[in-house]
Amino acid sequence: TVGAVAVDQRGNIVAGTSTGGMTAKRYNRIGDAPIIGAGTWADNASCGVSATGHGEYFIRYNVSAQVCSRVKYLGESIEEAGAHVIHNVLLPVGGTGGVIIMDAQGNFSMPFNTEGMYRGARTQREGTVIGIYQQE
Amino acid sequence: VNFGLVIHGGAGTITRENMTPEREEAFKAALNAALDAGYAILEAGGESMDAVIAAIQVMEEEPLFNAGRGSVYTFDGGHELDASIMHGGLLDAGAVAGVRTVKSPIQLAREVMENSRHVMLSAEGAAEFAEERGLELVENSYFNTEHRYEQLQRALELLREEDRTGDQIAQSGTWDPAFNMG
Repeated sequence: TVGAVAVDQRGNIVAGTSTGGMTAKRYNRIGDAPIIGAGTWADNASCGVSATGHGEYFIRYNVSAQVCSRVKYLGESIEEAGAHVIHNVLLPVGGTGGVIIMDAQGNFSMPFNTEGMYRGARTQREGTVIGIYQQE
Repeated sequence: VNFGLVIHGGAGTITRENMTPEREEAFKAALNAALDAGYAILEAGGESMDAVIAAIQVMEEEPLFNAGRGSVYTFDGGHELDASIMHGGLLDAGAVAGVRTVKSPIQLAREVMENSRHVMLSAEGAAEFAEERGLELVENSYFNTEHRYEQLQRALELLREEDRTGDQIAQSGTWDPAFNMG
């Protein structure tokens, strides 16, 4: 699964996700990627999110929208909200994967609970960041 | 505004032990290419919608990632692709599921958002809409890659051993992320 979240010079956030799904899937199984709120969410008032991981969990826990709701209603930073959902909500129930998050100020966060996640960011303020493994 | 973008190319059982230096460099180069495509649009004053589409299309065309070319195989040996997009200023959204012949599913998701009365279209209907909108269509085999085919064979072998379907494995408590994410 691939995804991107961007904020432009007018402060508009857009999030998108595209995927080939799951190896050997049957019965027209569909994961979280096309589900608005599960795999993708954007709201200028909070943040934009694209998710990758075990779709059945990301759907049931409405992961992308839940991250932004924590920012919007609890006043958490995107780092706090993303870390909470990925590590405290998903991981205890066996949901694995990660999200990328960006807010309207261009702050970004890329939490995940698997061994690795292919990820990158480039902002006017911070330049380019590329990572694959944990501790990068 | 501190404009910019953030991207991902999938998560899973990715460790230094199962990665060669050449493959790692290939992934980093692909991620950089996607950032280049999206950031150039933002830097020139363009819209985040165009930047997201540009970045994702680079990754859809890159066989390393599970999207577009390089997508994993279904049980029956084909490809079914999904995509979605959402605009945070308008709260407009578009999505497609189970498309087999649309070259860029993320572009189709945008078309659904901007040029239909709906949020999600699926399967043959989504392809019909793509054709009406003039999007590029391809044979399903366009998405084939050797390494994903080998993954499918290993997955089918596992399924035969366990006498279960991939869907059942996905719902089990002992589900292995490597099975899904390669």
